[in-house]
Amino acid sequence: SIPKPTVRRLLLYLRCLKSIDINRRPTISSKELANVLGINPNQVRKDLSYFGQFGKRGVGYSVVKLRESLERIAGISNIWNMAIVGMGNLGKAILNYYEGTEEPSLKVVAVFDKDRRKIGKRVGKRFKIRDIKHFPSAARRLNIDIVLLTVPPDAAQDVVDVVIKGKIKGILNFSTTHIKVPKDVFVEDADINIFLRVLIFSIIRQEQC
Amino acid sequence: SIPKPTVRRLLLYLRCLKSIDINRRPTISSKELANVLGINPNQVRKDLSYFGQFGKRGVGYSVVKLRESLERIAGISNIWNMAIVGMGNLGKAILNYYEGTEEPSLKVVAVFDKDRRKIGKRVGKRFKIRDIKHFPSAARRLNIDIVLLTVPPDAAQDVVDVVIKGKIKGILNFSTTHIKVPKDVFVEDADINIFLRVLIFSIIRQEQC
Ligand SMILES: NC(=O)c1ccc[n+]([C@@H]2O[C@H](COP(=O)([O-])OP(=O)(O)OC[C@H]3O[C@@H](n4cnc5c(N)ncnc54)[C@H](O)[C@@H]3O)[C@@H](O)[C@H]2O)c1
Ligand SMILES: NC(=O)c1ccc[n+]([C@@H]2O[C@H](COP(=O)([O-])OP(=O)(O)OC[C@H]3O[C@@H](n4cnc5c(N)ncnc54)[C@H](O)[C@@H]3O)[C@@H](O)[C@H]2O)c1
Repeated sequence: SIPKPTVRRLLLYLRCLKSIDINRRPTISSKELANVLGINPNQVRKDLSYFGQFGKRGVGYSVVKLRESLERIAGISNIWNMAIVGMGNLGKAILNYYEGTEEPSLKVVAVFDKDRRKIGKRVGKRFKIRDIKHFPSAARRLNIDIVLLTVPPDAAQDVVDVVIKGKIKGILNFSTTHIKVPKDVFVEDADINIFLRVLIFSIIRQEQC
Repeated sequence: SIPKPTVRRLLLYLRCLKSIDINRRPTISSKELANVLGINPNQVRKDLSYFGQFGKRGVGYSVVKLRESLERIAGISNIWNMAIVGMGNLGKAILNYYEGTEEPSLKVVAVFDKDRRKIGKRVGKRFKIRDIKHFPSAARRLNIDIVLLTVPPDAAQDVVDVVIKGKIKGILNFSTTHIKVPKDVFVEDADINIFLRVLIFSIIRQEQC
């Protein structure tokens, strides 16, 4: 785990980065960050490379990229990376939906399937369908937090057993079946019938007046 | 509106029909119904034809069919007839979903689209895609109560203007846009983000402990 002094500096870097107007200042140098914290620029570069962030000579660091990764490490990420598993009708509709929204905090970062005829095909604006067996390595590389599970019910548990190897945080389960997960993985069952029942209730209530 | 004595008999017919075990007695004659109510079989036949129900000579009426239509007229229908409009990815996924469930009270009875290449094509286990311009007449004939709206946002209001001519009771709106309807039509906006937000909240709450 990260040493306490480093964690303190991490939060100070973040506070500084959050106050920057990225339209005016899209990049920041280790010297500027060092000045704000009153420390040596070398310490800044050391900290940031420890966090996996490397500046560009003469340019510095991208404020947006630095903010996102430091937030993720601090556990206060406002960005949730999602993967869709099962690129059938529902999977494609959900991809359409997220590509149509302007919600920066919910990002689809990869989509998977097991069908040979689908793997490698382009979908949506900028994805290629990946092989589900590569999920664990892709999940670590892309920081996948949440899986949107849109496979048929008989495939659901097998898929769950694969994706939990990728250290994900939660599963939004659209499959019409119950899935088993370890204690540290959250599951939410998504069911359109809930909306339908609310609609029917409004109709009935009005009919009885 | 229906005359009071007829409404009273309607409810008595229903009470009688509900007590029948359809596995033992799938049909009933106007004579049997007349006996239960203590009235003339002619009056029974007159009432039922007024309700759009006609018996078969020597056979009588199907108990199930009679029950369903009288319940509908009495406004206490437990069966909701649904139509899916927009047979793209989401529409097909939703058809799969309802064909996969054993829920007798929620029935898809027809599906529609406007795409020439899709109209007339078979989908799911037993549907052909119909032309959306025929919705109003199909709606009256099939007693469509609810429309599941799964078209792109720019088509949503046009589709709504067509389907409300079919005297429907409600719309479950999956389109990512606001739709306008008359006062007697209910709308429920369905949004998968609601489930996602609940999932994210559970994850965050646990991370903070
Ligand atoms: N929860 C809801 O409200 C809701 C709504 C609509 C549909 N659904 C359900 O969603 C499911 C999917 O529906 P659909 O119409 O998209 O089905 P579909 O058959 O079109 O798509 C399923 C996809 O999953 C893939 N798949 C199968 N096994 C896999 C595995 N082991 N690993 C990775 N991918 C795999 C298939 O290749 C296919 O592309 C169904 O069970 C349906 O009932 C739920
Ligand atoms: N609410 C949610 O949670 C949610 C989830 C997934 C998708 N969506 C939304 O659902 C919509 C549909 O997604 P999709 O992937 O199925 O799109 P799609 O393009 O695959 O399907 C749209 C279908 O609507 C038909 N259509 C267009 N205009 C029509 C008209 N005037 N009358 C009848 N049919 C018409 C098209 O021919 C097509 O078949 C999108 O807006 C998507 O963002 C919402």
